[in-house]
Amino acid sequence: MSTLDSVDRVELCESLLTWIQTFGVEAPCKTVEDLVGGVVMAQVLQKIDIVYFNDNWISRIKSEVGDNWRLKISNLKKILKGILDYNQEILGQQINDFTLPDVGLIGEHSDEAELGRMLQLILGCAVNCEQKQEYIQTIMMMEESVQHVVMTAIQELMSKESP
Amino acid sequence: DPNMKGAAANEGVLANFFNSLLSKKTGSPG
Repeated sequence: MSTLDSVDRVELCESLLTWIQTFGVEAPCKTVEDLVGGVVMAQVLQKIDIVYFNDNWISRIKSEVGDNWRLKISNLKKILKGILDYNQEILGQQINDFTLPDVGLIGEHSDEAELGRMLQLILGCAVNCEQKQEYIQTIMMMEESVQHVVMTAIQELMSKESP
Repeated sequence: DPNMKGAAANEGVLANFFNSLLSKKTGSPG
C-alpha cells in the first residue's frame, strides 16, 4: 500500500472528520474549523482513555479560543504531546519516520493536510487502546469509501510503529 | 458482473483488515 500523498491527505482529513463525529463529543465537530482549536480532539482523546486524558489533562486545553491562532496552537501542541506520550507510555510503541503534524499550519491556516495527520495519530490511539474493539466496530459500520481511507491511514501508521 | 465481484472483493479486504486488527494483541505493557 502506497503512502498517502498530499491530495489524499485532504481526503484523509475529510474521512477522519466523519469518523470523529462518531464519538458524539459535546463540542461541535461538523467542519474543519470546528476542529482546529483542539477542543474536539481533546474530548475525543478523553473518550478513548479517560484515565490518561483525565480532567486534569483536559483542563489545560482552553475551550474558548475564538479566532486566536496562538491559543489554538498552544492547545494543539499539548494535544500532540499527549498523543505521543500516550503511544509511548500506554501503548508501548513509538512512531518513527512519521511526519508529525505542523500545529502552526493547523492553528493559523486550518491546513487540512496537517489536520489529517493529527487526526491520523488520534485514530492510531483509538485502534490500539483497550476499548479498540468498540472503535474498530464503529469504523466497520461506516461507508466503504471512508473505511478504505481509514484502513490506508492505519496501515501507514502501523508501518512506522516500533515497540 | 465484474463490478459486483470487485465490490465483494473490496468488502472482503476491508473486513479482513479490520478483523485482523481486532484480533491483534493490544500493545499495552500493562
